[in-house]
Amino acid sequence: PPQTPVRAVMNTIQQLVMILNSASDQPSENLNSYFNNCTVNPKESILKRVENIGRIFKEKFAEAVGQGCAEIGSQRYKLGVRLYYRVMESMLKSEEERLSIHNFSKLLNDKIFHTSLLACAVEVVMATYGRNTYQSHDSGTDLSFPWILNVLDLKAFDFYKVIESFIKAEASLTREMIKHLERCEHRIMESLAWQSDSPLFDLIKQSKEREGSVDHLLEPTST
Amino acid sequence: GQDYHFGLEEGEGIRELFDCD
Repeated sequence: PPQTPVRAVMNTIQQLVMILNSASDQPSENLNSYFNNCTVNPKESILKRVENIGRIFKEKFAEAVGQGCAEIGSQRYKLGVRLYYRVMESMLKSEEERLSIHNFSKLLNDKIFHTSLLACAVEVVMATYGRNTYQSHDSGTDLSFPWILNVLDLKAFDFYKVIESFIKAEASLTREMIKHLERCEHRIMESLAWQSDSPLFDLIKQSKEREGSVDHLLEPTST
Repeated sequence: GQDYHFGLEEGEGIRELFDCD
């Protein structure tokens, strides 16, 4: 269900904190059944990716805020993974209702989908728990968006694709968190998606070729 | 400020966005 103003206002950070604190670190039974319904079961690659990205995230976090806060980094990531599994399940449930299909093999074996969804979940946790705990360390590195994109080596345009579905799928987001994701969205649309290595340019080219119209839009280099 | 603007149309969802339809 789309986010209604009342629901967003009613939700408090405590709600999401309580939900994440009691959530499991592993995929739920429901989520496992979605994995089992896939032509190619994605579970192993999902678990492997969560582990690999976790190592990188904790390393970069400790580098950014100091080894003394390394434990905070692993806590943030842990909660991010819980949110990632929770939102994935909710997304699949609504897609199942919308499309009345049960086999999401292609989507669930898509590395970019998972990396984007995980990045969004970790970004929400980072924004939720804020920076006050490690604010005192003059780390110089700003961990707010788009820091997570560099850590996960993720293109902004791919991150952008999950934002709206994430907001729809996670009913416990607060107004501030939705506003935060919306600011990320705008920053991507206004600048980050137009950087020269963005996948956007290939997509524009492909759609132009499909339309068969003259390709006047693309400049050789993005300005 | 006003609420989040849901831009996805009918028949557009995460599956379409990741070319899995």
